[in-house]
Amino acid sequence: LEARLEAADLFKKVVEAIKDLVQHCNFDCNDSGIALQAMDNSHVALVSMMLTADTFTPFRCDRNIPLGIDLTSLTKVLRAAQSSDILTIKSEDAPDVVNLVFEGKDQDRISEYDLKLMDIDQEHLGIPDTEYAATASMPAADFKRICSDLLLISEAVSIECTKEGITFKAEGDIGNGSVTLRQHSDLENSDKNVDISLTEPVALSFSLKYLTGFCKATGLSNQVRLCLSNDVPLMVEYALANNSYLRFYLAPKIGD
Amino acid sequence: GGRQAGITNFYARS
Repeated sequence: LEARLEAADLFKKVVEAIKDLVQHCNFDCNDSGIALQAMDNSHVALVSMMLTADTFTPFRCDRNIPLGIDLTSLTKVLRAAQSSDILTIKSEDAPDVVNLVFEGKDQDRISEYDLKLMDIDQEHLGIPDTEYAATASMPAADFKRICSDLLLISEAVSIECTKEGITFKAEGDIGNGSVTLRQHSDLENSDKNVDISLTEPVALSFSLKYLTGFCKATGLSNQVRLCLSNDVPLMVEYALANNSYLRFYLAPKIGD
Repeated sequence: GGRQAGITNFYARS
């Protein structure tokens, strides 16, 4: 494997966004890119990351290799990379370590780290291609704000999506709160758009603890996409350049 | 707030 990123920033932010949800995971490398799928310890949420080969310049991976990595250790190593550094990830065929090289843009500093790998026997879940009943895209910062505000009211949020908009409702001991985002196209700045597409109305409840955790990915993308169908996990997607993505799946709370 | 479902209730191990 040899994968070179123009800016370490992307990889630093991806790892930062998932390290509190999952501790040890395999980065599955093959000729299509670097993928990761892992459940949190309580098996309520799932993270799925894809960094496509096109994300890297260049990308080379001759055979499939899983790189079992302790994300806490990886975070320590990535602290040594400045956001603008060129990052190269390298590994041999049957690796004991993954090699990370950080180069300053002006090429007068090269840092090189070897991170020990672990054998991780990871369960892999099959996520079927799903036609979601409702898809809502919104500014990632707005979603983060809504989740953190409602977490102060309750540990759960009900998300209701209709043609009129998407509503987040929390009911707590101190009272209730709700936030509605209506469909909205900002001609000046499409990052501010709220776009809803719906085949049938959806109403589901989710844990805000998990949702606020997913929002650690906010810096990766201007927009976040929520995909919902009744009685299936919510998908929260941060789309990245070159068809790469960071997706979180969260099982709903179900009625008594 | 209801009972928290598990992700493996929806997606099978592959």
